[in-house]
Amino acid sequence: SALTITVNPMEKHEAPGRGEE
Amino acid sequence: LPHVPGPCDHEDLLDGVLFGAKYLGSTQLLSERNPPPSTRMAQAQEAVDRVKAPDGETQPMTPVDLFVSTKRIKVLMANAQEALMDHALQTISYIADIGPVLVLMARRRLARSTRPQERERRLYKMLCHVFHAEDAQLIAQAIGQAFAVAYSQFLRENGIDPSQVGSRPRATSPGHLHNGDLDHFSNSENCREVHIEKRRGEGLGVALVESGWGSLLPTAVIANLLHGGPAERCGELSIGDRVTAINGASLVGLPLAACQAAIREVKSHTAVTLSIVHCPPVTTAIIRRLHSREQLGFCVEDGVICSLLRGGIAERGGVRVGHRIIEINGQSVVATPHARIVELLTEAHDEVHIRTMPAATYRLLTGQEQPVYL
Repeated sequence: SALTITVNPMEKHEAPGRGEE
Repeated sequence: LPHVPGPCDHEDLLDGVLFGAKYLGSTQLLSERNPPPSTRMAQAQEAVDRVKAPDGETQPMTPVDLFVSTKRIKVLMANAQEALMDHALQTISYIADIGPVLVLMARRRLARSTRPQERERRLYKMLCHVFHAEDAQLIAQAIGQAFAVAYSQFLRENGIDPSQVGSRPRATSPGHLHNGDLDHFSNSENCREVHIEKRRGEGLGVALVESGWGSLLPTAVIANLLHGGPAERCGELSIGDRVTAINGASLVGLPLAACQAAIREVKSHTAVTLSIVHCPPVTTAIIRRLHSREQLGFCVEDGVICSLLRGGIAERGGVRVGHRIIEINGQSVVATPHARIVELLTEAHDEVHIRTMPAATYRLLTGQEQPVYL
């Protein structure tokens, strides 16, 4: 079946190194 | 709020919407910061392959409720409503739906690698949660809608009109990309090795600042040289120079504190080699703005650039976060009130020349701050 990817547009604004532990 | 197409009401997404699903399991992958779509597809497939039981074996499944809002995504135990997982929406990198399977990719903190080549590539840990749901596609669409609503809220909070983002062509032709840095950094004549002789226990006599997010060469910048110190005595360093390595160990991409620590570590040496790219302290960004209604794509606070729209005309023009604006179209703005700087910027169009320097360097040069020499 088809694989669809939906990227969070916020990703490109996040400062490097950010994320959650 | 602008209308964002999707299966949910905006109001409902602000409060949170629940979807029933079966949780199959989680795995972890290492990923680049913004991988291309083909890599994301391979990552999603890899996560499913790792979590799914082999054919013929029973697949362990836990009934859960997926809570989707513009702030968070939570995985709740279906009966107890107890949260198994809880992720801020902005840490969800992307989602994938493959038939009845849904994969959620949550970014964790930057993986601290001791291997320099991995540090250069800035690998991220991705936590991948895999679910089974008949309406996986619908859930994916609802999460996509939550992404879009949260994103347009973010843009508005930063003074950017969401209708201006994405509606115009994303990447303009390379001809519209100005980055003096790119020419400068790729010219080997600007790169050199500087040998500094010093006494054992003597500091190098340099003050360092960050190059600023958005910089093509993210590394420490020399903000000041101690008068009579070893760095000044060698006669080959000047304010603005980028320090790319110390005694062969790369500083590129490291946080400022790590660069400072690396310089402190050589205090006991009698000779130090710095690899530098010679740069003037002031850089020029050229923003091509067709008319004064077009968004500049950055925010200024007291003359300092505090945020930048990725892919916007300012970023493409070489503007970077943490820099102080010194000149706009040849006019000095160092003593100009904030309101007037904003006015000058909003009026400017065609080709806007902006000269900037790291705000920290500016504060040191103008005596507002005392340098800490290493």
